[in-house]
Amino acid sequence: TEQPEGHDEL
Amino acid sequence: MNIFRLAGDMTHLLSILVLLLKIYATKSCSGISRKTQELYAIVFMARYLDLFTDFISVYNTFMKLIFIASSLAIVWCMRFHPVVRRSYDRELDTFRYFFLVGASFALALVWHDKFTLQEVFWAFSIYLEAVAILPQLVLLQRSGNVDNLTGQYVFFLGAYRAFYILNWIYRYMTEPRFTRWIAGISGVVQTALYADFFYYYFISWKNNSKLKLPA
Repeated sequence: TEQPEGHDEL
Repeated sequence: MNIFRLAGDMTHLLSILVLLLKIYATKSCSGISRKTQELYAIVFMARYLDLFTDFISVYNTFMKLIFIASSLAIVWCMRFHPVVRRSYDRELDTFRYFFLVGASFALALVWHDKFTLQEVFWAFSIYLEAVAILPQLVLLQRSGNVDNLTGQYVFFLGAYRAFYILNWIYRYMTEPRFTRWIAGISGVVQTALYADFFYYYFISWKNNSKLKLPA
């Protein structure tokens, strides 16, 4: 899935 | 999660613990810019709007809560704690940070991933964090000698984003189609703003002398 930028990082 | 990002998050957490230690141990916030603390509180609240909607991991949620709670607690202490608030360098902490907030939000309206409330606020938080340290750096230049804990706080706060840059390089090399242009470019700008502080911090460490930023 194309994760929107940055949302798995703090 | 890779070692660079873990090191970045731990360094960021360490910077917050050092700041809390300084305020708690010395019951003083001299040398600390309340404006930078307020900007960081805005950064975390704007970035973590997805706190209750997107669950990534226990670690992710836990750290978001820590960052939001600690930044608000520090601002509260500097504004309302009867003892701490007296040591606030009000006349030195005069950076007109409203422009930083306005410019970051304007840029987020133009450059974002998707034009949704959450994505615009996320980009806003990224741009604002890149410049949030400016009031603190200006205060350090004006307040002459810098106490050790304050110097360590700023050092770790600058170092954490440098680890994140290594994390983005690592992910770019190991994950197909990985891009983080907004966070990456802002992160480089953010870390670059610390360049002269890192230089004088290194000099003071090498000469074992007091940290002093030229006015």
